[in-house]
Amino acid sequence: KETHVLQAENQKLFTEFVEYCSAHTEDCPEVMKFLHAKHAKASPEFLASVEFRNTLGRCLTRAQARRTKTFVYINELCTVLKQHSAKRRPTVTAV
Amino acid sequence: SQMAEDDDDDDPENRIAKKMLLAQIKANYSSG
Repeated sequence: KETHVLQAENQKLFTEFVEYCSAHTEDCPEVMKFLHAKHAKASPEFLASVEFRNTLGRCLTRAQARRTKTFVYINELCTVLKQHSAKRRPTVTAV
Repeated sequence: SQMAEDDDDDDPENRIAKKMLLAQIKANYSSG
């Protein structure tokens, strides 16, 4: 049940982040498409995690406070989402 | 607007992040 709550909270925060950043990246709409693609490929476990909520909250707060650094926070979020991609290739541990 | 773009470009960290994102997007398109 808690997972569903977190998932809903994170979705709301992500939508808020996208709406805010879209208004400040009108010259590069492909960047927001890229962010959406990374979000879509992220693992469901991560999307419903406290870690993702904290990252989103931090990025949104900072982006709103420092409008000239919008791309910095989009890039940060993309990097985190990429690190938690559901389609990541498993690392080869067995020899 | 042009002014907004100028504001973004004033911040070196933001400019680098923008370039990194565009490079990744370009790489994604290239790889299909």
